[in-house]
Amino acid sequence: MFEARLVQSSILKKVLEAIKELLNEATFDCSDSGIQLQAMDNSHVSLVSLNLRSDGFDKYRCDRNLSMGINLASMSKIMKCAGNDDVLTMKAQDNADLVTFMFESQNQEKVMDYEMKLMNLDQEHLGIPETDYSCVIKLPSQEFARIVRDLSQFGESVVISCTKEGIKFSAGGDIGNANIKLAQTSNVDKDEDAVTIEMQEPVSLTFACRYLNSFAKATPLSPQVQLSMSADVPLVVEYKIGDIGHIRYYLAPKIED
Amino acid sequence: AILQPALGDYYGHI
Repeated sequence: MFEARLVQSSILKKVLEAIKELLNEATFDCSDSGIQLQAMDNSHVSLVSLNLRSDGFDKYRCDRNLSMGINLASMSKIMKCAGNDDVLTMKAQDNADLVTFMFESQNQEKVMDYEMKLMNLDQEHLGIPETDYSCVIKLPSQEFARIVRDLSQFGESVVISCTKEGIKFSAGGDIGNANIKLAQTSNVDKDEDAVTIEMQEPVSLTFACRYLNSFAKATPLSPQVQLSMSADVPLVVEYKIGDIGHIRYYLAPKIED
Repeated sequence: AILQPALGDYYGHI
């Protein structure tokens, strides 16, 4: 028996919005420790890694490990039926081919049950080693989304360069060039407005804008985003999900032939 | 030319 209850169903709605542009379907691996998902996009250039810890749920029970293959467009249809303030409970029997999403209004006067068929998906997992990154940058997630959106107008790629002085995002194309520099903030009223840089060595890497724009769909999940970079390895873009977990995106850098 | 490698070029399958 698997049962997971979230008072704020809006969290799962936002998670879905954050992954459905990159993934058509994915396997949600449920265990005693929580719900994990790891999946690459169709082109195998980026990877989504989601972790929702069991202790972050309002109620969580998972007697046996369960892998739920889910069509994300179908799940999205169901999640749209939930109000943001509804309480969500996901339920599945052991070895089930169905998962039930139950939404309850706060006053418990309306209860909705939606059953969704599960799929058998081929699982392909990558082993991602613990890495000490040369640069770890934290910045407001809305700022990151805006920068990526703005620079996407100039070209297909953005160069992210990090030094002690700050971070520079650059793009160029037919219409011209664009550079956006962010300095480390010295004092801000709110932590979520801060730009912080932990740098061992300067790094400059090139990434495809379209993936960064897809990652930015996670912006509603967290006021801050963390970018981790080292030379010649994939970028990690991480959004914390309240007290319950995180979503990480990995993106292979573009390289000169 | 600028190439776009796949993630599998960096991380092994498990």
